[in-house]
Amino acid sequence: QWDEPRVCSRRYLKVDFADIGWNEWIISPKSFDAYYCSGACEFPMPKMVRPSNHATIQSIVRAVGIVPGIPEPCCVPDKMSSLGVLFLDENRNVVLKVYPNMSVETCACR
Amino acid sequence: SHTAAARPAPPAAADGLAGDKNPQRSPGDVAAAQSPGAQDMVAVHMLRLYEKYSRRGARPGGGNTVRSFRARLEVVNQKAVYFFNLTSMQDSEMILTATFHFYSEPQWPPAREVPCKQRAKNASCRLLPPGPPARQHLLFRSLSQNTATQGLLRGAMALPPPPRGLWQAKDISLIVKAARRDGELLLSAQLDSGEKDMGVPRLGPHAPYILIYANDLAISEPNSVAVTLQRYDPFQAGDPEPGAAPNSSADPRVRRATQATGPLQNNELPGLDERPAQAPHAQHYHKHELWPNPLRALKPRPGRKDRRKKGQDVFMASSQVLDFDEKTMQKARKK
Repeated sequence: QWDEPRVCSRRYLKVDFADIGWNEWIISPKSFDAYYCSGACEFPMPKMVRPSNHATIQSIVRAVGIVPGIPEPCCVPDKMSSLGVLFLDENRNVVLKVYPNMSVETCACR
Repeated sequence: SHTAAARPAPPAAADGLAGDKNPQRSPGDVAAAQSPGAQDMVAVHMLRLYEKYSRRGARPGGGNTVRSFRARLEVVNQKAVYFFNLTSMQDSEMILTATFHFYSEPQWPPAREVPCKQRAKNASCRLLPPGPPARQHLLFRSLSQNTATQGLLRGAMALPPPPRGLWQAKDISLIVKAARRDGELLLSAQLDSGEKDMGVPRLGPHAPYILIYANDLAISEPNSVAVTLQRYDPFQAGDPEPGAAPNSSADPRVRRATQATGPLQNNELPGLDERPAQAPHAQHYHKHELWPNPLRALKPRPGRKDRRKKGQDVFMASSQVLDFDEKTMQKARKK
């Protein structure tokens, strides 16, 4: 945990559908790499956290301290990928759905 | 059309995803574990589509959803009729295409016998060659849930006799779209060859099925995965299995959280208290607020002189090494 970078970046997370009780009706996949975003969006933000212009301004305002109580920008998913899920519906028919935004590809400060 | 695995699956496995008798394994697990040979054709077909479309960015049939519908077999007027319940389709799913998959074999009419004539010595009895295989027709009807009629005829297709037993697929998009538009989500299909069905047909691995390729307009809505996947367990009976122990939880999930063993120990060194001594009611600071960076700068140790000034008891409380009086030390040395 300690050697993970402090700055906003993608962290590994594997989701096992058995852990959330969905394996009863999900045929495939049994688990998938979802990842998550975590880390600081402190001023000055490095380019790698791909801050939006708004996040840049917000972090400067916070650093200067003009307005009290302004939080740091948030480290959130930027690019995400979809996941095909094969499952049984209530009538026990097999259904395939391709859900968007199920896995994190990159993180950014927003 | 595509040819199916020639060997028929054993009847017990033909239930496809009906679920294992073993209460511990969920139908989802059973379905995933079965080999293609043991599953019915619709499960094999859907697994094949899953492998094809679960690669990054692929879209099934231009949409994002494929629904399969298994047949329910009934005998009406001594003919086998297959019923499909399409009610599980969501309103947000726009139908792109619908296909009807069925297995058919050539239907030979029974050969007719011809009385033998013994005119010439070596005449031999012969049978008339059987006529051409019978032509089959596919009839589709739709009806709403609770009507007893045979339903409205939605379509009829003449089928050329197949050269051998094989799976075929027919596009029934217009039939399904019209039936859904009229709110009739129960579809029936009849393979009619004009002859009465010999014996009672049964659903086996060659049971027909319907696939509907759709574009779910709600799938990009927030939390769309929860709408279809976060639900009660459709296979868990209300009360636990009769044989199960009263307190056994039917939930097969493995608990991963480890219980805290005993009182939680913190990592601080004993006696190195973080709270500033001068403010007796100082609010409780969380350690990471006091340590701006992860590695804490070590405090310089006070010199020997002013340690002695603080007096024995304070020194004892804050020191890190235990000290004993002279007498005890002498005893210890003797021992």
